[in-house]
Amino acid sequence: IRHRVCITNQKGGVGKTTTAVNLGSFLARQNLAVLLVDNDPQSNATSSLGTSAKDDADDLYQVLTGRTDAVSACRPTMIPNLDLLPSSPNLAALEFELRHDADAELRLARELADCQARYNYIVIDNPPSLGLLAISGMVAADLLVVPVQCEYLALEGVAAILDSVRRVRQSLNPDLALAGFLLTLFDARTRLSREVVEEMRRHFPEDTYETVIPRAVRLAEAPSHGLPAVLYDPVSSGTLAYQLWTAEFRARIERG
Amino acid sequence: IRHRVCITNQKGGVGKTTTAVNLGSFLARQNLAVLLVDNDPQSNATSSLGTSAKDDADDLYQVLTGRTDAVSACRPTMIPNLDLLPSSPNLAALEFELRHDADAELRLARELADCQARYNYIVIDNPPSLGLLAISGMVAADLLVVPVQCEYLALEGVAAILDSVRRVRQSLNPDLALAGFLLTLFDARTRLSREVVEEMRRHFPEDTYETVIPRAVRLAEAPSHGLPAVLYDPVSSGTLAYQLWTAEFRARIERG
Ligand SMILES: Nc1ncnc2c1ncn2[C@@H]1O[C@H](COP(=O)(O)OP(=O)(O)OP(=O)(O)O)[C@@H](O)[C@H]1O
Ligand SMILES: Nc1ncnc2c1ncn2[C@@H]1O[C@H](COP(=O)(O)OP(=O)(O)OP(=O)(O)O)[C@@H](O)[C@H]1O
Ligand SMILES: [Mg+2]
Ligand SMILES: [Mg+2]
Repeated sequence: IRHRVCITNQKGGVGKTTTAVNLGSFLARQNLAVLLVDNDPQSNATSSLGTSAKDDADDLYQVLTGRTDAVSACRPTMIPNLDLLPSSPNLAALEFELRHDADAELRLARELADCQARYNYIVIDNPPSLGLLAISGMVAADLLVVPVQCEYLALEGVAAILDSVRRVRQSLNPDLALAGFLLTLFDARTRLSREVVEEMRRHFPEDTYETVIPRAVRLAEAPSHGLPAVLYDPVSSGTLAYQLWTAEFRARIERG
Repeated sequence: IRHRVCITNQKGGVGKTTTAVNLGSFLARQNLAVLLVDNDPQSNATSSLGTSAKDDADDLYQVLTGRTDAVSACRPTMIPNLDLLPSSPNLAALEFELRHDADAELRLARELADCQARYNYIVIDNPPSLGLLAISGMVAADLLVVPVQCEYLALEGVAAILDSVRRVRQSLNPDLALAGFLLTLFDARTRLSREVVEEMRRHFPEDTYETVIPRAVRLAEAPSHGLPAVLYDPVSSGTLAYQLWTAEFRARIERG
């Protein structure tokens, strides 16, 4: 198995980082070799795993500006089989620094090619935008998972995502496939959540996962302890939903 | 009264658009002339006011690429005294199109200077990033409001915001002042929310507003009806919190 999965949505706060960290953790617990790439200058995936790029020099910014290579920047995490390629706020400067580089969007894909042989899955956490970093995450991937928060404004953004997927596939990465929409932050008490789920299942019946991730405060608490949910609270409803979804994701991807 | 207020935070989904639309609506109801500038290609502020840039050509992208001027792109909304300068997904291309323009960050400020005379307040809704659009929103403003969701990852991003404010003030806009942190999406049932409020009040006692915006589903429903909360459900807890906060904001800003 060799896949590169980019978790992306330009809408902010829809659960991209939470999905990337949990997918990475559960794949690793199934004895797959996994690399989590924090492609966001906010570095939330890095801090959700209890570390920070300040601890040492090697981070994604160093890799993408040619100061180091991806293999040496990867570091182990508290989860066996899960490595992290950390990010730092420096990454925000990349768009400006690479503004005269015609191939800027291809750098991440090239750098990760060296790591591919060591990992079954590379999971990329994208920032909330459609700029250079977000596009390079899509170029480096063969699969895209799009978390969609169960709220109206997140629903609106789905068309924009599909547009950019089409454009990236036509111009930069013909192998890119949509691995599906994951409904997140579902609040069973609100009509709004149920309506968004219905809309998504109606418009994208083939591409919306069965598993829905509930709003569960334990998922929001875990990053403040620097632990993935599977270590922070393995039996909370949010953790179990991600475990269930990881199985559904693998069934869909690995059996085609 | 003449102020330009930018609502900004690179963390996604913290309530920037909700804050911009509600601040704009309540200031307009107090007989102030207000312009809401949708500086985000997602165009959530535009659709929250029941319109879309597809309806006609003039939007912020047209203005910033010199195809039209700001005054002609502004349009009235369903709220008297509240105009909108709409955005569209085209805006996402700006960063790439202006990559060789050394003054790109100054364009929004220059364009809005023509409108300033017509409005008491210009409210700018920023995208979740620290790229060209977000920086230009900060350059065009004299005041910054930073919504902070009552969750751990949002707390982490506050240092990055203060860094970029300092940088913008030093290099591009010496008049820029922090108008304060607004705590949003507060859920009284969770310890996490209470802890974030305590942390913010401890670290930024002078800069954190007294008013806290609760998580209230009516605020999330309003955009799906294309109405600001004050028209959709004027007495819901979320709407009243924004009304209260607008008064606190004015007291702090206008009386210095
Ligand atoms: N299912 C869930 N239940 C409860 N809280 C959640 C859940 N998923 C995410 N969160 C919390 O909601 C907030 C937004 O999630 P997250 O940061 O993962 O989104 P994101 O899309 O990565 O945001 P950004 O656009 O800033 O990168 C965070 O505080 C996170 O802890
Ligand atoms: N106080 C609130 N109570 C309930 N829902 C809210 C509240 N504030 C915002 N929301 C909802 O939460 C989601 C995120 O809010 P919003 O879109 O305003 O954040 P944002 O910071 O502008 O996001 P982005 O980073 O994508 O620009 C939206 O679906 C919005 O309707
Ligand atoms: Mg994230
Ligand atoms: Mg917004």
